[in-house]
Amino acid sequence: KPKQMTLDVFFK
Amino acid sequence: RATLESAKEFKKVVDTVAQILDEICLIANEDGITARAMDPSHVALVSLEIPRLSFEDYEIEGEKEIGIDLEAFKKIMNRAKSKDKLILELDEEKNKLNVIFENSGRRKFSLALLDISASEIKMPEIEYPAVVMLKGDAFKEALKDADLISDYVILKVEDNKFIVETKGELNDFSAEFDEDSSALISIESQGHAKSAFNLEYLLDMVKGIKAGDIVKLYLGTDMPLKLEYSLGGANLTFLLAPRIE
Repeated sequence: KPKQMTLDVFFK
Repeated sequence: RATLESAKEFKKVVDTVAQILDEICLIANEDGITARAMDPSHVALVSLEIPRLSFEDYEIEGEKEIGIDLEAFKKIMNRAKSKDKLILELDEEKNKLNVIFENSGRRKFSLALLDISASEIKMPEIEYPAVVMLKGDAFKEALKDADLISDYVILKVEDNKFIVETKGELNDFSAEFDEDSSALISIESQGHAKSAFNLEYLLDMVKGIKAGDIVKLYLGTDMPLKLEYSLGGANLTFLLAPRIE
């Protein structure tokens, strides 16, 4: 099932 | 104290931001008003910027943080009439924001401020392989079409085409914008881009868009979408985290 990412991952 | 020519236009800004956030802390300084915040689930980010030049009048001393309950602000802004000017006036003594509609008369609401501070979030510096500019209403309509089929949408750039598509259990939808499409203003890409997004969030983000508005989309593969447009003198930027298979 597709997973909704959060933005936190991309803020590093 | 800040005056905007059209309360009705600014209502759309508040409506759109209130779709995603419950509260916001505005920072007002001599450059204008800005605000940036993530939604509680950290899936979406809203960044609002109203340059000083967008205001008819603007007076400020130093920098102020103005914490606002967006639901209450939205309800007040919904009372804006078409020829009303909007005056926002900070009353530091009473800790209120006066929201004044000025036309043939003057109607003043005093909105209690929230004790919240501005978030320190900076926009992440992401390199996007594709940037698309298109007519906002065409994009909004494609999202509404996709909403009939599923709860997510795939945004793709390939071969100089921008594609909005989704697959449901039984039915599919796709909209293609190529160089012949009058809705497409420009497309820049280095290779392909393809990411999936939650439609509910996207529809919230485009809520304020109307005919004549232009949106700028920054896309990558399994990367957040950056979406920008201007509304009632405000520049709105949204980030939306992708759904990943």
